[in-house]
Amino acid sequence: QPRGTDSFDFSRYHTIDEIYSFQDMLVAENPNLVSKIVIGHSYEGRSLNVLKFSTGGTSRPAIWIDTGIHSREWVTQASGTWFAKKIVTDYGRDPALTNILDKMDIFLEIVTNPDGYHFTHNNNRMWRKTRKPNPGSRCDGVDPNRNWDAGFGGPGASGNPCSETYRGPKAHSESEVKSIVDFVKSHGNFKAFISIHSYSQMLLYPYGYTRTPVRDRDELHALAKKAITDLASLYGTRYKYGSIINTIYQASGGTIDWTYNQGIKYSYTFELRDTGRYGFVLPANQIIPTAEETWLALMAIMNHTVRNPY
Amino acid sequence: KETFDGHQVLRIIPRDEIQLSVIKALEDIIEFELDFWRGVTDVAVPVDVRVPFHSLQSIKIYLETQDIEYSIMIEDLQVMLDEEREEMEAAAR
Repeated sequence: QPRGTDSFDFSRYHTIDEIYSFQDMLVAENPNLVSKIVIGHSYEGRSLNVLKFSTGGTSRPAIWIDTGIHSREWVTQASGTWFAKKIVTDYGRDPALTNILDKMDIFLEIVTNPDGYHFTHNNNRMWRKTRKPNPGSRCDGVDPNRNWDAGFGGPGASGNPCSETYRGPKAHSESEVKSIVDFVKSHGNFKAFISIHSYSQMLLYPYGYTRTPVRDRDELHALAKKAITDLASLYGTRYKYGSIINTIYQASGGTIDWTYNQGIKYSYTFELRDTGRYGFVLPANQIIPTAEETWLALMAIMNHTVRNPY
Repeated sequence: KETFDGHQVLRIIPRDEIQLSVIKALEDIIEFELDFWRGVTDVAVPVDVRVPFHSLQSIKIYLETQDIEYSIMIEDLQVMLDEEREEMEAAAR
């Protein structure tokens, strides 16, 4: 076991216990900057941990980042871990991040679907959904990215529990989703919400459930372009960008459609590397390059958010 | 622990709207137990699908009879997963 986050090996994949341990070490090492909030528990009783990066103040505007809502997308949890360390390392050193944290809080949920993540390590590496049984079906789990109350039950999600895109019996039926919903509502001051997936290299904004463009389409489009340009500046990784429905496919009940409808203007979702050699089995030697380039895009979005209060 | 011996991930490129709808129809055939890694979106946009060993022959024949272009993105998924596991264990040691 590493003694501290400095000796944590970011260039390999970790079990859920190792990530939980990393979170606790990071909090212990940075008590004035990082705290851990348990926003709920998963179906199997695991803590839904959110790291809060804050330099003080009350009811500050905030930025949300989550990784790992689809459990098999391992590069996302690994990147989330790297982001957490990057924030504590860069605060006070990088003027842009320091400016952001002097004005806003950052909340980071690294393992958004912990039951699924544990299952990928121990039972089925290809598991994507939550782990709650579905009464009357031999198939378990719900796609937590089809379970939000935004066009819930519409096209682009399945009503079949055996489907990988099963939407669940009702909106917010999954504690992993409901816990975020409750937290976001009770906080009431999120200004950006970024949900991170893999793979296929895209940066997307709402909507997924309707072709109606969002009110802020032009601004979100321009910001996405800036973010992917910054991302590509490091290793030349090329991203597509646009609305979910126009860039990937129609998907109802998705995370950022709900957050946008809650009034969080800067709502984005990423699809990280790769383009089609490894899929969800991205080799560990690509974790750090992926996280590094994604960080540049995150900084673009966070910078824009702090400079454009609303 | 579930294994994926002989599972392949195919990359399918739909050439037109008809092929798009043919591939989309595959999503609804439960017995093939297909796992779409990259879903059907648009003409010329790749679709990546994990095909269990028991469905491989049927799927490939189906695609070929429909004149749909595909390539093998991952030859044997379990081999990759074994490598991933060995790498994790070695790094942990």
